[in-house]
Amino acid sequence: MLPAIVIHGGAWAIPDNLAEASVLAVKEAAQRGYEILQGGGSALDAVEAAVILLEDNPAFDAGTGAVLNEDGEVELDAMIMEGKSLAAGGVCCVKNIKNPVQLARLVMENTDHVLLSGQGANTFAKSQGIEEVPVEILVTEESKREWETYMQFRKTVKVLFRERQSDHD
Amino acid sequence: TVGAVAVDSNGNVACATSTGGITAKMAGRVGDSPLIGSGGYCDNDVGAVSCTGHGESILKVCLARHIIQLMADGHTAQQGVEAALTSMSRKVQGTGGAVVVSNKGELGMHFNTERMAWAAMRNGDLKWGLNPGEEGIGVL
Repeated sequence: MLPAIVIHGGAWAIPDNLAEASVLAVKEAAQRGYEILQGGGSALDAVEAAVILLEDNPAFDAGTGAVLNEDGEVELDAMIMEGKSLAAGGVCCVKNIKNPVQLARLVMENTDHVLLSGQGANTFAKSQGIEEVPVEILVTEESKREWETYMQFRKTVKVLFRERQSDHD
Repeated sequence: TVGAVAVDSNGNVACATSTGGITAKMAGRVGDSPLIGSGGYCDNDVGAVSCTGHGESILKVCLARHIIQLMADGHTAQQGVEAALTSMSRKVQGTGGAVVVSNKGELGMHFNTERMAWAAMRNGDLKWGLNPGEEGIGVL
C-alpha cells in the first residue's frame, strides 16, 4: 500500500500577501507528514504532525496566528480521528493552547469522550501536562489590527467581509 | 483553518482539522472544525476527509460525512468532494473546500471559494495548488 497525504490551509479569499506563505507551508506540512508515512509511521501520527506544523505558522489562524472573538479572546477548535476503530477526539473554545490538535488527540486516547469544550478542555489540558501559553504568543499584530478594525467599523466591515468570503473559519 | 488526511502503508486512514474561528465571532460560537462528521471524518472502509470554509454551512450538511457516504456509494474521491460541495452550495448557499484520501490512496481536493492552499504527496510526488484549477508538480 502506497502511503499518501493531503493538506489544506483553509478555503477562503486568501489575500495576495498570504498566498506564497500559505502554499509554502502546506507543501512543508505535506512533506513532513509524508516523511512519517515513509518511515513506517501511522496515518494518525502523520496528520497530527502536519497540522501541528500549520498551527505553529502565523499565516494560518489555527494555533499561532489565532483570531480574536468579540470579547478580544482566543478560542480554538480542533479534531482528530482514525479510521480503524473510528476513535476520535476534539476540543472547542479552548484558550491559550499552542497546539489544540495535540490536545484533541489526548481527548481521543486518554478519555472516554469525543469532545471537550471551554474551561473543561483547559482543565483537561492541565491534567495532561499541557501548559497554557500567554495569549500574546498566539495572536499576531495582524490579528489584532483586523479585530480592531472589525470592532470599530463592525456593521460596515461585516458586509464587506461577507462579500470577500472572509467570514469563513 | 488547517487540515490533513492520510493513509499509511497498512491501509489505515486518519484526519485532523484545527481552527481559530472567525475574527470577532460571538464568544462560544463553534463551527464545523472540531465536530466529527462536519469538520472531518474517516473510516478505513472508505477514506478520510478534512473540511474548511463557512462553519455553519458545513455543519448543516455534515460535509465530511457526506463526502465519505458518496465515496462509499461509488464516487471517486474527487467526484465525492466536488458533488458534496456543489450540494452544500445549492442547499445552504455555503462555500468551502475539502481534502480527501481514499483507503486505496486515491486523492481528492476541491473548493468553491476564491482560493484554497493545498498540497499532496504520494509515491514521492508533491502536488500543490492555490487557485481554482491550478496544480503545480515538483519538489519543495
